[in-house]
Amino acid sequence: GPIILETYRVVADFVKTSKNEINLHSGDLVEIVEKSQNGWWFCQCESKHGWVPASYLEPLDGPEEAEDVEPNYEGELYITINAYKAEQEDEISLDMGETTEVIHKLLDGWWVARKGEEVGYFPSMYLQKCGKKEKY
Amino acid sequence: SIKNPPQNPPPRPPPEMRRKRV
Repeated sequence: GPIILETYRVVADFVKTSKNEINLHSGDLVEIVEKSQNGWWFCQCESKHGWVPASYLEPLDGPEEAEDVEPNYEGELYITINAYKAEQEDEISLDMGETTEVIHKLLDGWWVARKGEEVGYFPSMYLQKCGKKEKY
Repeated sequence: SIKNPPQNPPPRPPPEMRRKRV
């Protein structure tokens, strides 16, 4: 049968920063082909297709972000595979190779990470689950 | 290929979306 794609509405203008992305205009409707856990979603919009940030989209059927899982305050251990320096107040800076506890995985690709007493958002694409044998 | 997602983290949610999370 036909593949039914989910439709999302663009909530803010987005200007592409690399070649596989597409520009978005607030109010546009896009169809989602693939949802990557790192917060980039592959979409098609009229004749264009490419990657866009999930956080710039809301489901057409309702503004609820129902797909986010609940926070897990015990945390899950992850190791950073890339350093990231916080650019905003609510982010956390970590070097490469640090272990951190992830307490909330959000669909937008920014997960809440805890290191000691510090808590903040960190890019999920720079995290790899501890104990998982994957090459990067 | 275009099927490969960007190698940089996506931008943080726009202010419109952050308000909803509060």
